[in-house]
Amino acid sequence: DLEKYYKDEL
Amino acid sequence: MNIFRLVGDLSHLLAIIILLLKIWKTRSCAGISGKSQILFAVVYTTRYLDLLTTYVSAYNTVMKFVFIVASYATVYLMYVKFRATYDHNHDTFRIEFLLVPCFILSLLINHEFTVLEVMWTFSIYLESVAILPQLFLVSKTGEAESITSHYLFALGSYRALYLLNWVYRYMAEDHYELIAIVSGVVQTVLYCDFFYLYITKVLKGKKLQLPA
Repeated sequence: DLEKYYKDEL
Repeated sequence: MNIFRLVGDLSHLLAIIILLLKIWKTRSCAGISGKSQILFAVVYTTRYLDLLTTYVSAYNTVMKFVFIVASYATVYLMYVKFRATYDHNHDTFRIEFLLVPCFILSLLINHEFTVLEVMWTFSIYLESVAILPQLFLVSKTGEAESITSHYLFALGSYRALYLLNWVYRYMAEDHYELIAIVSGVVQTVLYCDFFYLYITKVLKGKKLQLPA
């Protein structure tokens, strides 16, 4: 999921 | 989203806007490293490859577009429109010495051996050293215009704030991402002597002069 590797960050 | 990351993103956006305005208003890119700007364009391109495939939020998509467009616009202004003012005599850092090691490292140390993940990891490693040509240029010329030092302060602050964001996320979400954190620490440490000079000199109205 996105939060796992900070992929929700810029 | 938390306050550290929001202020960090706004600081990052401010830095990019300061730089574009400085080049556009003064019609000159003196004192700015074009090599660093090329590296930043590579960082955003390789990091935001998922821009068209993964939707996180409107904020995320808009900011990614702004960063990509602004970084290419800056490279265009420096190497095309105002290339006569580009200081190529001092902007001599060999960026292949940054690109190749970061790329090899991203092949060796990553979370998943896929194109998107390796490219994202490469962009994380590259971003941590992308400012080196700029800091090298400032050290060679021995000084920086105050607007350039404001740009560097905002740019350096953004990743420092991201470090706080990752501490918050660790406490709130109980997980962390070492590749981003270690790279973020390296990136922020590279600004330390600049932060010291900025706070002790520029904020007192003096020009940023590096001790010769």
